[in-house]
Amino acid sequence: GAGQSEDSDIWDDTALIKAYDKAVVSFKNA
Amino acid sequence: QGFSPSLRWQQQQVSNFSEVRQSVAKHRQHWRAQFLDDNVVMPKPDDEDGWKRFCLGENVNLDISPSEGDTVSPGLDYVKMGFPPFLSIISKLSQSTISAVLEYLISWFEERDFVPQLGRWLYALLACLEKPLLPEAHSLIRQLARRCSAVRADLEDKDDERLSALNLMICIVARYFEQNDLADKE
Repeated sequence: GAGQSEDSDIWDDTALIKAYDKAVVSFKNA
Repeated sequence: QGFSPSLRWQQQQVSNFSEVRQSVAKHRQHWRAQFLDDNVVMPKPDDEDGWKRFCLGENVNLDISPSEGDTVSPGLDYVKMGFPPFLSIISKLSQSTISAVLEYLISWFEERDFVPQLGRWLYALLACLEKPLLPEAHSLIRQLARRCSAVRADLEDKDDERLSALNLMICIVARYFEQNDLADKE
């Protein structure tokens, strides 16, 4: 649930990097 | 045609970026408290060259190509490749340091090409930059968007790997930080 997803965000030190990479890929896919 | 992004894509990126910023703010205290590995030595706030090396790596900063004699895989050597903007690192930066590092990297970008590690750090720093922005910060991010536009104008191939990152930077500056005169229009 929301609690588990929040915990996974806390423990993911690479969240910003992943967000950037996802954004970049999204343009290629679009 | 094919180089600039659709309005729909831009709006989606603004929405996503807003969520990322909220998440960063929410978890900042947690990550600020995390210890860093001994090899992560952050430069002093006024050490411009140190920050460029830290973020971009010695290889890029000094235009050094990875040599075949390297015993350590370049992909794992953060000193050579640049430290990624881990939350545990970036959460420890004050707003003044965030602004300073943005200035250092944008200054570097004025004379050099867009590289992947630059994009990651710019995105991360912008995600941590608190609003409302100071006038100096507005000027700085506008400079970034203009530089991205200039690099994009020289691209010859729509499949160039730099295109999407450049579009993202322009979108964030123009749409999220409301520098609307710089936005890509359909």
